Amino acid sequence: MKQLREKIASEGRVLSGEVLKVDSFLNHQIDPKLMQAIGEEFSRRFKNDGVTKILTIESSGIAPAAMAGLTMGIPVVFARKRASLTLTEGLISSEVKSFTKQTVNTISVSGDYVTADDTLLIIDDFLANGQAALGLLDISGQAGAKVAGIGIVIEKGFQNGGKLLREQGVRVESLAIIESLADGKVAFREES
Amino acid sequence: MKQLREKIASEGRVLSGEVLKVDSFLNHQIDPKLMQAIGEEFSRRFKNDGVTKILTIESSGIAPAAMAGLTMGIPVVFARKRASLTLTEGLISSEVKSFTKQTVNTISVSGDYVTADDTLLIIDDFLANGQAALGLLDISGQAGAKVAGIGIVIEKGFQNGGKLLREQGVRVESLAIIESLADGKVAFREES
Ligand SMILES: Nc1nc2c(ncn2[C@@H]2O[C@H](COP(=O)(O)OP(=O)(O)O)[C@@H](OP(=O)(O)OP(=O)(O)O)[C@H]2O)c(=O)[nH]1
Ligand SMILES: Nc1nc2c(ncn2[C@@H]2O[C@H](COP(=O)(O)OP(=O)(O)O)[C@@H](OP(=O)(O)OP(=O)(O)O)[C@H]2O)c(=O)[nH]1
Repeated sequence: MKQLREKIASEGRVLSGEVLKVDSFLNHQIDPKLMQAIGEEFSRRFKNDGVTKILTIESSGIAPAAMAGLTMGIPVVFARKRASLTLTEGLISSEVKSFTKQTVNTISVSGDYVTADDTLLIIDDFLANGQAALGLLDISGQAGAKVAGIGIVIEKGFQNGGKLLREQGVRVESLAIIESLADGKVAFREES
Repeated sequence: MKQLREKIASEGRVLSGEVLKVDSFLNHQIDPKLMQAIGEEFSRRFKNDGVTKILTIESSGIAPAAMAGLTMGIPVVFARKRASLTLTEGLISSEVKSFTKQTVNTISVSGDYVTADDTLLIIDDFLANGQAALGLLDISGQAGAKVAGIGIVIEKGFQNGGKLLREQGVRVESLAIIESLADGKVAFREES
């Protein structure tokens, strides 16, 4: 997605060979018009797949997912990483590993909102080692829902997540794929 | 806001005399079209106030804030409640009390995105005892930013938050004000 690659090139800050900071438009400050364009792009790629609902995870997945849901005219459910005042019963949960923190965290969704009648589009902001995406796939499976695919805003192609998911036969659509962050520079994979 | 009151009346579940569950469209599952209508309503109320940016807080504030930002053509910044991979420097922080949990939590925003040149519209999903709103006001003050006002989706009029904020001379615009949740029923304050 050209508009996204240009935004990353002009505002992204390479923090290390592994981490790209895009707090100015995706992870802390949000650019709503760009989010709308991102939502419309996800809609274009998945509009013929019978998607009934979008599944994402708090917090950075919410804005892109909400805009995709707006364009596609469907609801958006966001998985919780922590207990909330009202998300207390009928939970479908999954464990998500953090390699950096060497911890496991439980993510949850209410079985009221993700069911066997759903065909889900999973959306998230980053795809790195894929643990969060695997957790959302696991929740979808427990609910008996179909998964049309996974929509990612930024995939780090040099990490394993993309490979892990595609090897399972999951369709992964990433709007920007970063081949490398070496030498402080963002190198994108060529548009396919 | 009539559309919102009708949605609360048909889908809201009164969990107790103090708590209303609206997980089906605001706090877990999100209704994007309703969020867009909410964003447009906030825009109508604040479009002549020179607002440069919307300030909200993860997670449930993000969708309504993003839609307001989309309508108003301005960026949205969401305060973090927990450390994030990239939000590590130049933090402006504030303490937020939780009366239920008897704890204090630190919320933070990057000084890169909230500055003395900004006129902020603070947006959040619920206004109950007002601690989160006070924290966002405190952050705004530390940044030297003006605050045009606070936009709330659902205010619980029987709790102190609204009074606390308005007594400080802050303009609070709530799209629905709940007078009472007694006897398992949602009673709205009359539209002013
Ligand atoms: N900006 C940025 N973020 C990255 C990058 N790589 C991974 N992340 C984010 O870091 C978080 C994952 O960290 P961990 O759970 O500790 O996992 P890991 O060590 O196994 O990678 C996720 O944020 P999250 O849980 O989705 O947080 P939130 O922003 O939704 O609150 C993920 O999106 C990157 O290059 N740049
Ligand atoms: N559904 C619902 N939520 C209520 C109600 N009253 C307060 N809340 C939410 O509960 C959370 C506040 O809980 P605490 O921090 O423990 O504060 P408190 O005990 O002093 O009220 C906030 O969620 P939050 O931190 O904003 O969480 P998030 O949803 O953004 O993640 C607030 O929006 C209510 O009647 N219904």
